[in-house]
Amino acid sequence: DEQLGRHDEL
Amino acid sequence: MNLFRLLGDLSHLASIFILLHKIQTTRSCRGISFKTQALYVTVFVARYLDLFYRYVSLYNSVMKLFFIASSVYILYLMKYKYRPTNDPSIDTFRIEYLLGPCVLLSLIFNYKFSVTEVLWSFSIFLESVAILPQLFMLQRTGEAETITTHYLAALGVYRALYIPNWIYRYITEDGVVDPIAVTAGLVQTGLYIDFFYVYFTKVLQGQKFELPA
Repeated sequence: DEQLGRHDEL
Repeated sequence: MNLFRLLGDLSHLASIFILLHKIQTTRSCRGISFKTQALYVTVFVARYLDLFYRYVSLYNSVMKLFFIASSVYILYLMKYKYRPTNDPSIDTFRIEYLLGPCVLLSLIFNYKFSVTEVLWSFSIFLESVAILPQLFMLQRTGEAETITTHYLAALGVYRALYIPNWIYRYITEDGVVDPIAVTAGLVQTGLYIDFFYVYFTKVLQGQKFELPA
């Protein structure tokens, strides 16, 4: 699930 | 986290402080598009809902909270504290033409058809065009206070720096790309090109920001 795009960016 | 992204985020932070400084020192929000600011609140709220269920880092959470709080505060300043200096009659961009296509795009392009993921996509698409009411207003009035142009420049630099950040990540993180963020990000950065041309050739040479008649 953490592969959902770059959700660590703001 | 890499240097491009850190500098990009810092530039984003700086843009907000510049905007707050402009409003507080001139005691006026003249030249600032309320619509653009309202769109930013929408962007941040839609995107940062993940504060409730995904922890990335302290840096990430603090920044998200700051962006939501500061954007709401700016709306408050424009709508209440400095209301008489806000002139809706020149802030005439039709934002429904932005919201509609962004809703549609987010329903088509998302990483998972769930409420939070569609909202995330929506926020990415909306951010890419949220500056348009502001640029439209600038175009209409044909001039801007220098401090307002610094605000826009800092926002543009923030977007521009995300591009080398993605290239860096593509290289260092085994070819991973976020196609939605990258596509929207390229569009968003492109919108600043005309502005940057005038900013570099006039404002940074000490002249007033004025568009040719």
